[in-house]
Amino acid sequence: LTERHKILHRLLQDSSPAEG
Amino acid sequence: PESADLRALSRQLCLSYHRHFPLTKSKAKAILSGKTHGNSPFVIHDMKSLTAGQYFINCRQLPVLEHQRSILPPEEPAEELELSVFRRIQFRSAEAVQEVTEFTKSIPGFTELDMNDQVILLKYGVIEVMTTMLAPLMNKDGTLFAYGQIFMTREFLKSLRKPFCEMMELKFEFAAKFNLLELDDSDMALFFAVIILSGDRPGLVNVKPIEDLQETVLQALELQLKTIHPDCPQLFAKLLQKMTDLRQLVANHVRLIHLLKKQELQMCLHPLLQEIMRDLY
Repeated sequence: LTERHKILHRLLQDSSPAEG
Repeated sequence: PESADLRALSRQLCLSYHRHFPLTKSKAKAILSGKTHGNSPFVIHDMKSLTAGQYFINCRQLPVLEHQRSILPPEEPAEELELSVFRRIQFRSAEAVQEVTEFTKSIPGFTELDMNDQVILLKYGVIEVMTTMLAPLMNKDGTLFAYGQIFMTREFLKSLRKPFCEMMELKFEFAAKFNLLELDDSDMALFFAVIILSGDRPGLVNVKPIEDLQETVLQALELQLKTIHPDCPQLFAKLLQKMTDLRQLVANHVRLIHLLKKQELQMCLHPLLQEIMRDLY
């Protein structure tokens, strides 16, 4: 599933800009 | 949980909501009621004003990460009016997906869930949250856009050719009913978390922890509505009923987008939105 949703997966894994 | 814990959860979600969503309900209300001391939105009501308003559409965007910049649709100066409006709305929608994602990650316990389940919850919940977020930006005459700098009239949106003219009308109808509930920003924050934490989304692997998280947020929401809106004891039940309407509305929206993809050969769907809508309904 994460393979077919690469951008969503990446957004979920990125550390939040607001939290550094 | 104790009511003190529930209130702490409400405060935490409300803070996160204000941190991640630039145009809150209270700001939108001030703009729509003309209480912004001379900073009125630019009104788009025809093609001429759309051309003039393009500056406002592009002049304030959230920071875009490098890997996201590479997937933005290119500018096409000579494109048809309808496609141009649709592309701009898509671009803003993709930004909103990022805002909702950051809010979602701040829901206590969310990032500890199974990663596949996190993707499913976001995939199914994000358009429902965005549709709910749109409601306070709308009145019977039109909708705010581009962080409140633009007001696009309902008549202008209705004047676009088929099927583009059908894209917003159902959302205006939903907004008119939803706005009657008179929620405030802190209620919206909890409601968004309840939407995201829906344990009945197709394909979830580990439902129990999701339902447990949702149950706690539901308790916090019920407590808050009783406290802030004591004169409306049915508000909690009425709000939960909106979740059914939202699913129907999003299913219709996705069907329309799939139809557009087939019919409009020149239409380019944003990769992030494409990913969300693929196999959705």
